Amino acid sequence: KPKQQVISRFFAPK
Amino acid sequence: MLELRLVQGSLLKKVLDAMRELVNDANFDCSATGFSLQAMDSSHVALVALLLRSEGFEHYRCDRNLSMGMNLNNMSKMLRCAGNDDIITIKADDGTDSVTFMFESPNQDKIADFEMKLMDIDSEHLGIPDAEYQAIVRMPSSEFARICKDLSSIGDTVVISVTKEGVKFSTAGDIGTANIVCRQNKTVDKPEEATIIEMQEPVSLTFALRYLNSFTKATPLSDTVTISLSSELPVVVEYKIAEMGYIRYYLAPKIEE
Repeated sequence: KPKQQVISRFFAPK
Repeated sequence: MLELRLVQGSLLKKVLDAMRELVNDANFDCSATGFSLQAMDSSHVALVALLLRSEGFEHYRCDRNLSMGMNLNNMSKMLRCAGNDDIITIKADDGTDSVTFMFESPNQDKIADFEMKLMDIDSEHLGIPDAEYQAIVRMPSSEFARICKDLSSIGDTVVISVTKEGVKFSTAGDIGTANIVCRQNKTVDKPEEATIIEMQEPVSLTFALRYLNSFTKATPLSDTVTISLSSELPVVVEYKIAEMGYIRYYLAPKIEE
């Protein structure tokens, strides 16, 4: 089953 | 001191309806640029970014940058008390812990003010880098909403694939499978009915339909939606808000383990 990734994996805090 | 007067008050109601399924509490940021918000859903899988540019307001006064923490359901409860033709003014004084929404009927015979308590919300702003997308699809927002709704009755996830043939939305569930292909179609009566596909290279990504369905709550804000896809990047689902700005949703893809 495909695993859901989270947004923080792509966008870093400013 | 902050004072933002929006003649088309119903727009603010629609903006709230477009976000409150996804986000409970958020900081609204006010600056010379405009009224904006960036917030993640509670599971940190999706992110919503809103911008209402200052030029879109009839009157826009923001003496210094201000961040106002609001519960979106409470805000929506207050805005629902405004008539659809009402002018809405958002007011706040520096250092106060409340915001006032003023509703004026079009002929000025009814004026109401609703004061809402603000809240402290810890939230970090994420940097969203500019990216080149492998494929950008523009289609009628109602068509996209229909596809997401239809497919979610069959499966939980959708594979969105863009090829030369068009954009394909596929799902699978216990009862069977479904595929919907939309081909590029520029020969329509009205430009907002067109489906336009700009593809640099083919791309295929998997997403949770639950989130995409939440994004389609923004459908009343725009006749068209733009879906930007790149492998290894969250999809961007953008609804332009005429003369004001946009609401953009970012959704992290699912990957095979």
